[in-house]
Order: sequence, then C-alpha cells, then structure tokens
Amino acid sequence: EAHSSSHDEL
Amino acid sequence: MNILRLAGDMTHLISVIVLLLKIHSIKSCAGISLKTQELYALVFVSRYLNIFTDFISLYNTIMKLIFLGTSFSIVWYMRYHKIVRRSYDKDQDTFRHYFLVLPCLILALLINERFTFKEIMWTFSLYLEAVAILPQLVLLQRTKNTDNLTVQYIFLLGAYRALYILNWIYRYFTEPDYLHWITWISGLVQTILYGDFFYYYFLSWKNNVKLQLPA
Repeated sequence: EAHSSSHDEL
Repeated sequence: MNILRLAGDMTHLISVIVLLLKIHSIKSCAGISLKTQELYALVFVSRYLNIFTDFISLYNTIMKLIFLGTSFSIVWYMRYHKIVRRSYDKDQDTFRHYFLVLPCLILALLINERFTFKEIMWTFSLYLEAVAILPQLVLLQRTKNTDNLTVQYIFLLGAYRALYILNWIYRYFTEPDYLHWITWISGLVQTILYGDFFYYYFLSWKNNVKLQLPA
C-alpha cells in the first residue's frame, strides 16, 4: 500500500 | 526534503534536547507539564505505527526512534527518577489531559483521509499534537519563576510547527497532488495556540526581561 505524501513527514 | 522541513525537524529535535539537558544537568523538571509530555508520548506512538511497515528513509526511521525514545524517557524521568520527580509541580499541573484525548479520537474517526486503523491513528496524532501544548501553557501561566530553559523549550516547540507550515506551502507549490487539509489545519491550530506565548516571548526578548505570562 503506497503511503500518503504527508506520511513522509514526522 | 526541503530546507524548511529540515529546519522544522531540527527545531523540534533541539527543543527535546533542551528539555533533556535541563532534566539531566540540573536534575529538575520544574515548570514542565507532565500532562503535555504524556500527550506527546501518545502522539508519537499513534503516529509512528508505520515505523516498521512503511520504510520511507533512514533519516525518517531514525528521527521517529529518537522522538519515541526521548518522549518516553522524559515521562520516565518526571514520574520515576528519584531526584527529578521531586521538582515536578504536581499541584499546579492540573489540566485534565484525558479531556483532550477523547474528542481528538472521535474527531479522527469522523474526519480522516482514509478509514483504516493506521490512518485514523495518524489523524488522531495530528489532532492531539495540535492541543497537547495546552497543559504546558496553563502551567507556564501559573508558574511565577520560569527558568530560561523551559521558555526556550516551549519557544522551539512552537517554532517547529510554524516552520512546518512554510514547508507545506512550499510543497504545495512544488509537488503535484500535495494537498493535505487535515495536516494543515491541525498544524495551523497548533501554531495559533502559541500566538499569545510568542507575543510575550518577543516582548521579553526585546525588553530583555524575564518572560512571564499575564494571569
């Protein structure tokens, strides 16, 4: 499942 | 990763280091809200459920581990360290923090990007982080003699989210499909809650006097 682009933030 | 995001992360990291430095060096947690620290530990646990399932980068994983480790060690120090815990202002730190947890959880169940367990916990962590500073701000207002490290810690913690807002604006204009209303509004609320504090922080800095929030 591809992660949402906000989930590469901390 | 852009420079604004990196600056935000570093500010966040430095805030934690400042707090741990205070606890380690002067063996005191005076003026620090355990309620806020416990909420942060909960924020990191709920947000970083993807730590072992979604690999993003080594940087990302290490930072997550640092934030998880430091938040729990701060709570441990304040609760159990035989010297540090004596300096905890228990009678002043009376904010009912569980009143924040339940509304955030309900809101996350109602408003989220996707109705999955991990996504709801991620959203819950965003809502909770936005308000987690409240017990600390209340304690700050009640404390007469706040030491400089506590003030710097709170300032850095507020500055981190403000830098993240700039990062979101940058990403919105540079990345296709980068649109995250939930993150943005939570982050904005979080920063706005610091408004009053920032105002008095700059005032005390300008006039070179100790910061004290008016009652």
